[in-house]
Amino acid sequence: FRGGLKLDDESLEQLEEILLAADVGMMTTQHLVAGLRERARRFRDKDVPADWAMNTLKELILDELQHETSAPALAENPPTIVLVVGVNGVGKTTAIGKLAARYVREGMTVLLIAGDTFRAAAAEQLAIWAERAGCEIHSAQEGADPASVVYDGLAHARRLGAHMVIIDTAGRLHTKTHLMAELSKIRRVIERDSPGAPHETLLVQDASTGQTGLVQARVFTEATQVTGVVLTKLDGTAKGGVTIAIRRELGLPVKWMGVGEKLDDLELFDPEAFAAAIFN
Amino acid sequence: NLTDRLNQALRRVRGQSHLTEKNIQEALREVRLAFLEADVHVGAVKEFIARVRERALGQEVLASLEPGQHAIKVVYEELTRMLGGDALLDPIPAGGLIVTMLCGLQGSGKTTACAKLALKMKNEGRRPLLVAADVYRPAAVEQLKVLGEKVDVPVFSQPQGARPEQIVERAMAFARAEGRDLLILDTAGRLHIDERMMDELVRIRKLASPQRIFLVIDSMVGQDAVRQAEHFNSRLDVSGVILSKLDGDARGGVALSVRHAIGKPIVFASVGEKPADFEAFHPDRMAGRILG
Ligand SMILES: Nc1nc2c(ncn2[C@@H]2O[C@H](COP(=O)(O)OP(=O)(O)OP(=O)(O)O)[C@@H](O)[C@H]2O)c(=O)[nH]1
Ligand SMILES: Nc1nc2c(ncn2[C@@H]2O[C@H](COP(=O)(O)OP(=O)(O)OP(=O)(O)O)[C@@H](O)[C@H]2O)c(=O)[nH]1
Ligand SMILES: [Mg+2]
Ligand SMILES: [Mg+2]
Repeated sequence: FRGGLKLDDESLEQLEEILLAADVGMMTTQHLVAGLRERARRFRDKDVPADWAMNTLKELILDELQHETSAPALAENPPTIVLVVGVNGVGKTTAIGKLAARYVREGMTVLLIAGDTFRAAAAEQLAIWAERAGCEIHSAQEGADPASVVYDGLAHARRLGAHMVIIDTAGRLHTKTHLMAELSKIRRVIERDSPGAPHETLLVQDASTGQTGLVQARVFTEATQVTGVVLTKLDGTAKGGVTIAIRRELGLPVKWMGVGEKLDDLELFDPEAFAAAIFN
Repeated sequence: NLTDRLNQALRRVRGQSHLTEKNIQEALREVRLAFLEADVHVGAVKEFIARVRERALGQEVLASLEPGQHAIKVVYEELTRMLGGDALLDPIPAGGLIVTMLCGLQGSGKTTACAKLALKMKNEGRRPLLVAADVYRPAAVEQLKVLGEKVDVPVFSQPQGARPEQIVERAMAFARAEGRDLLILDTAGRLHIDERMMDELVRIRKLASPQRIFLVIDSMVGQDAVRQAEHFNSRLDVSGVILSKLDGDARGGVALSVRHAIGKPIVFASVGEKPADFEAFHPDRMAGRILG
């Protein structure tokens, strides 16, 4: 938008399309554009300055995303127990490897629990990450009951004196009620094991996910009180816009972002970069 | 649902004989909303609306139908046509080794789809060989081996350190020696914008001359699907698309977006995590799903 621009229907439509193309979704897009219109009123009938509309939209997005509780949770008394959940293929196992490496680097004793006993070679995959991160792993036979693996894993963590326990679970579509019930059961096992646990429940989401991401977040939160989102594959062209709606409706902050397939391709969520990327 | 919304939008048309620009305006807005909620790409939505408007304008409102139902009929037909219509794979010449290569983004469901495709082909009388050409993902080879065992199809792999190109070359020799007639290549997930990895796919393609190149796309993907499809298609000229995770509730607008963007057929639908959860793609079912 060079020079001044009339905040007319055509330019608003263009801005809407940018937001929609970033998977922000119709409802949130309309909410943001309404906010833009509101702020544009002070210009009355004059043209708005160049880039003003885009910068204002960025600000409005940032307003939705800022929150003091976005920092990763740590337990008052170790171990901190983190449960990782999400639908199939989004990057849970990889994110766990990256988190483990980070905490090991910070001097913690970390234990990974291979709670995915369903996927072919899931435990082998996590074991490779544990080796790369430099931490221990607790796993069982494929086909074992995931809740019992978690139960045994938490006991293992105590014997180990672990500061940080990260639990991998099988990918599951939120439409499968029996699998969501299994997840709730896993959560109850963790709750009974230690007061206040799990201290963090991370929902991993692929940045390319469309509007179904919001439904995912609702259902997973209902089954297992999600406390934060890990937004993965942001090194691609997807923007992860549906996380704005997730924040608005459920108060769920994005805490981490995955930016690649290597061990240190995990960063704390950067709302400014996220908002800016939508308009790139 | 959309039928109710269209009936609402068109209630004033009752008693009139033709659809005019004015009275289909609101109906088209409802269609646009439904499509965006279903993750159809904004460009494909625009094109679709233009087509429906053109078809609907001046049309006789059939006395037998509610105007909303009439509109839905036009939308449904146009959608089914855009999703499937003329889309057919060219037949594969008889005899010789058939090579099928699966590619796509990380986590889209390729490895699982390879095993499912192998099972389907085996049940149709073929002698498939699965090829573990993903040398990057931790335990990718193990994963394919476990799946291969499940569907009772042999898996060709090489020890760690081999390059994908070498694996594919040796797999072809092995297949011919062992009388396998169909090679199914599993490749590593990769970003469509990762030039180095896309170059690798082009090299594998040159080596193996696959008769089929299937792009596997996760049906949960939103607006990014078009970018993915366009990049893969421009580098590889894919034969068709496999949509995965259709057992979820994603409305699947990605099907329309991808068809519209690259014009290639959607050939298979993966509808679950079990090996048998794999079927031919049905455009009419997808149309119903997108329309909600
Ligand atoms: N480019 C990119 N790829 C990623 C990222 N995170 C994960 N991946 C890749 O995505 C694919 C799936 O990752 P997994 O960690 O197996 O995903 P998952 O959620 O555990 O999958 P399931 O256990 O099968 O549900 C792998 O190929 C990863 O390397 C990321 O941030 N960027
Ligand atoms: N529910 C469901 N899950 C699926 C379907 N297809 C694949 N999956 C799951 O999606 C996850 C990823 O599948 P993979 O086959 O490992 O995906 P991939 O494309 O090979 O992943 P990378 O090699 O890491 O790029 C696994 O948990 C699969 O079980 C499907 O149709 N429905
Ligand atoms: Mg996993
Ligand atoms: Mg794979």
